[in-house]
Amino acid sequence: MARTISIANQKGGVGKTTTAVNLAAALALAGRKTLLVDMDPQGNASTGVGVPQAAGTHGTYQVMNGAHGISEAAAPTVVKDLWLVPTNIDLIGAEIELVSRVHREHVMAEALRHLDSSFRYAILDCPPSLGLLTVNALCAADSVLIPIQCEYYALEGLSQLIKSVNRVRHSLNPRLVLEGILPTMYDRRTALSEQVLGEVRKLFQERVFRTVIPRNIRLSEAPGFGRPIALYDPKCAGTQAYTALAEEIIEHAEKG
Amino acid sequence: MARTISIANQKGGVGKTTTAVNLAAALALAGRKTLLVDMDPQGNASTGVGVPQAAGTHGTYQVMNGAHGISEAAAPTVVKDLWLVPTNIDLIGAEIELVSRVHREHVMAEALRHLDSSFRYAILDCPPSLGLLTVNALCAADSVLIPIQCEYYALEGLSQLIKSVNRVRHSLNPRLVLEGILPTMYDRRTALSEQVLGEVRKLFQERVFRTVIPRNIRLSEAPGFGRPIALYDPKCAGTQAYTALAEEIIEHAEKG
Ligand SMILES: Nc1ncnc2c1ncn2[C@@H]1O[C@H](COP(=O)(O)OP(=O)(O)OP(=O)(O)O)[C@@H](O)[C@H]1O
Ligand SMILES: Nc1ncnc2c1ncn2[C@@H]1O[C@H](COP(=O)(O)OP(=O)(O)OP(=O)(O)O)[C@@H](O)[C@H]1O
Ligand SMILES: [Mg+2]
Ligand SMILES: [Mg+2]
Repeated sequence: MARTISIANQKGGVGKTTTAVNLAAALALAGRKTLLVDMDPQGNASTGVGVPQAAGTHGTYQVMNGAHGISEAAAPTVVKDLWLVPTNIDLIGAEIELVSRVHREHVMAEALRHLDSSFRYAILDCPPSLGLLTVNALCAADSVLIPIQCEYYALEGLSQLIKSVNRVRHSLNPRLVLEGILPTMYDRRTALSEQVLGEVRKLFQERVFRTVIPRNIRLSEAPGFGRPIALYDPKCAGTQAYTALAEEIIEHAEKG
Repeated sequence: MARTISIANQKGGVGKTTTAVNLAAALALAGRKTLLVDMDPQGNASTGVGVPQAAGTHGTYQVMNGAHGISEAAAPTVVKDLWLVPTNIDLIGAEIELVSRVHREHVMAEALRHLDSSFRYAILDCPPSLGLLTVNALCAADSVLIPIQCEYYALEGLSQLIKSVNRVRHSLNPRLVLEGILPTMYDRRTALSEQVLGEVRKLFQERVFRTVIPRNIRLSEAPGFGRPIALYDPKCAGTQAYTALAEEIIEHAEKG
């Protein structure tokens, strides 16, 4: 079974998709076959790896309603060893449809059980909410990675999120652990970034990754070219940071 | 009746709360009594005007389930003539509770009908989704203001959002119009900002505000002090931009 990591935070714009895309790409470039699942109806993760939003037939929605197996829905991307289950517009309606289904929280977990054993990692990109799509991703995951922007508002939602993760672990998915808290968009020129980073390290200590993702304009340019950062600008600070993050995760998952 | 403007965009982190807080403050400072309603369970708008998340008794949730009238729930803020209906943690459950209610989309519209006639404007801050809380805000509004970050991913969700707004106008709230599209976090040092702004202006033409909100670190520092930008740093670019935006809105609403 592939190690499944969900990238979640109900606060918007904190770097969930940027982390999902670039971590998945870095794991694939390190020789680990990886599946990226776009659980966000906005479809940004699909764009980030150069796959247009699913025309409507093979996507996350079809996997969740059983029309397609997960391996069937997985599409190759611009990176060898990186595959994607793209989102499509139907996913918007999925949350309301899921409300009345039995085992509604475990639909994605059930689908991922049939993932081909050649995959070493699965990365799930979540929408900015704590609704049923995010709960499905948390139930399907071995661990959750929480990106947190080095800004004041970002600290506010963190305790709500940790409570939700604990609730899911107690009642829905006992194996769920915290992969780590990832500081993003760190700008060393501002006192605010330093202050928020210091606060996060005080609160979460060794659960904060050693890697800090800097604010780097190349990261926000890359999606316009449908390329993860490692292909768009291999030498930039963004590529270095996400490569270092992948190494930390491999070290933790494989060397234990 | 107060002119009601909802600040909406399902893309996360585009500056919805920053716009709701600082536009509402600028309208109040221009002598128009204004109500800010925090419809986001994260409660960032409450923090932005120095009001702690409602302890659980008087908040948006209680207004929506009828326990309190909207004027009763409104609390004064650090700005004279600016009042706030704060959010509280119960609001997270509201979306699921609303699913089974009759007229579930019109709950907030119904509550705002009882707003004291001394209020000239009501500004609703929405969460980053197109769920029932945002639909309630769109049904309660005369117009919708759409902040859009000058970044590539931000363009992607715009067509989905415009479709949702049109759907609400056709089937739920015929008076809903577009107040305008507001470019935010514009950084004149990057080509990306210029490119996205050009694209937005080409697509939406005169529906894009003349005012462009620049990326300005003071805007992200202010929430840490529980102050809108006009009180935190009256001379900075952020204050100038939001004051200009308020003038554009007043001109359109009052001299129309
Ligand atoms: N380290 C970084 N440096 C500069 N820009 C970044 C960085 N990380 C992300 N961005 C940009 O910031 C914006 C928000 O990031 P992203 O879309 O990844 O966040 P998100 O949490 O997935 O948002 P949502 O809540 O809408 O899903 C995007 O335009 C992205 O390109
Ligand atoms: N013009 C700006 N310049 C610099 N920072 C800004 C600007 N506007 C907003 N910010 C900061 O960017 C972050 C995102 O803004 P904000 O929280 O207002 O977006 P949002 O759309 O309300 O997010 P969410 O989708 O989570 O509700 C915040 O930390 C905020 O302080
Ligand atoms: Mg995203
Ligand atoms: Mg907000």
